[in-house]
Amino acid sequence: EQRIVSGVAYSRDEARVALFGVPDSPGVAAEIFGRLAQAGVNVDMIVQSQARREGAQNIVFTVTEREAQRALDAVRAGASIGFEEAQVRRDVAKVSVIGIGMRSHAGVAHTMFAALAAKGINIEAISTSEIKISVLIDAQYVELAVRALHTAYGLDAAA
Amino acid sequence: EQRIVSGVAYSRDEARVALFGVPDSPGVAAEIFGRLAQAGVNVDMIVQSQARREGAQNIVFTVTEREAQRALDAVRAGASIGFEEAQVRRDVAKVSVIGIGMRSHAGVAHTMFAALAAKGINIEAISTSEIKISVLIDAQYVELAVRALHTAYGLDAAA
Ligand SMILES: C[C@@H](O)[C@H](N)C(=O)O
Ligand SMILES: C[C@@H](O)[C@H](N)C(=O)O
Repeated sequence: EQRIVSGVAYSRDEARVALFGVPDSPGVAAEIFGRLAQAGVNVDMIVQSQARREGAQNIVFTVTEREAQRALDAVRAGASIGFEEAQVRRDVAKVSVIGIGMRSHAGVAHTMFAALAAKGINIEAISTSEIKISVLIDAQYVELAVRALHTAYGLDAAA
Repeated sequence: EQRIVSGVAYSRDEARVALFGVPDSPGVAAEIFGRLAQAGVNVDMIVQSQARREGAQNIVFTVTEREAQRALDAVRAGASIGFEEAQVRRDVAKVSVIGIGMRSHAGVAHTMFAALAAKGINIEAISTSEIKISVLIDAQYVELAVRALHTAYGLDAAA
């Protein structure tokens, strides 16, 4: 698994927008991202997991810090989409580990999450693709996180 | 944007495990995925967005239908991790649109979500990477979804 991860990437100019209590019916997500596209907001991550209450979902997406207010205005403008609350958190950073051929994410995820935990870094959001695991953390810890992950995956020697 | 998306992929043998009320402190995610790795469970998507209540998070991950029970047993065994509820939903399918060079996800996401909404297909989870947007839907709609997305992105002509 150490050999599977080939690199660590990060981006620190991110703001996280969370929409709580989004009605869980077809068309709502389309409306949210239609408005953002219309406003020309550059959306990076989109993450929707499962909220506990039936019928309502939470959707998180990231934009550049510069565009956070414009993103919020776009989803709040005009006819209500029906979400109960919107929250913006600036000062987040995205950190990713990249591994071509990760068969299961569990082992690579465990190493990544444990390395962050050992430095007391809290994971604020998680998203994966076939070749990558990305987390959002507090931006002030980004250097610490990247160094800890290089060490955890044995990437230091390659430097 | 139509030209940006080059393909639609899907996988229908997925089960979604949702953990609600996961304590939001460093080390908890590491413990969850450490147990899954230990049990040899093949985890595909991992999605954590933001729960409304401070201090608690919801984490969703997908496994093959065959391994759903083993995954649940692994996170419930031994010392408690502290989550309040675990829920398994079989019969989900993952559908993805792939687009190299997607600058902003908002436009591609809008087209994808609107195409699914037009068929009455509800989006149960969302996750993105630089080149892909993936959603979880009810497995019975997977053919309908894939066909609708091919049409929405003008991929039919290429067939
Ligand atoms: C919450 C939102 O994703 C909704 N389920 C939809 O399909 O649009
Ligand atoms: C919820 C879980 O991700 C927690 N925040 C952690 O860092 O482990």
